[in-house]
Amino acid sequence: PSHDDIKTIVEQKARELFMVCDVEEKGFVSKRDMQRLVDELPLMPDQLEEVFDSLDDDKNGYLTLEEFTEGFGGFLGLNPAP
Amino acid sequence: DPGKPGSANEGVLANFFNSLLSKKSVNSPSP
Repeated sequence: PSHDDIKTIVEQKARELFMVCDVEEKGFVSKRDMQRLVDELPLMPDQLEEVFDSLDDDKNGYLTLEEFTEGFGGFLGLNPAP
Repeated sequence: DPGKPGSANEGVLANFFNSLLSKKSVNSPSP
């Protein structure tokens, strides 16, 4: 598969996972949304906060799909284009 | 410095994404 194919697949998957977090379909994930996942994921509240802070690049308290996708790409070992 | 803010370790991030992927696959059974 080409680089673009991989990018498309990663974006699709990231969007699916983003929607698991953004249950209200607001278009962003807040810390409150993140803490809601404590019942569904095997992570502690402080770990979820750590993940949120790590993904929230501009530290504005809102996690956008773009930031989420970038973090997901990093998790997969894909470096974002310069 | 483990107390440094905004420095989530990769293990926690990996755990988060892996858990989300598992949850997603459980919620969306393959046809």
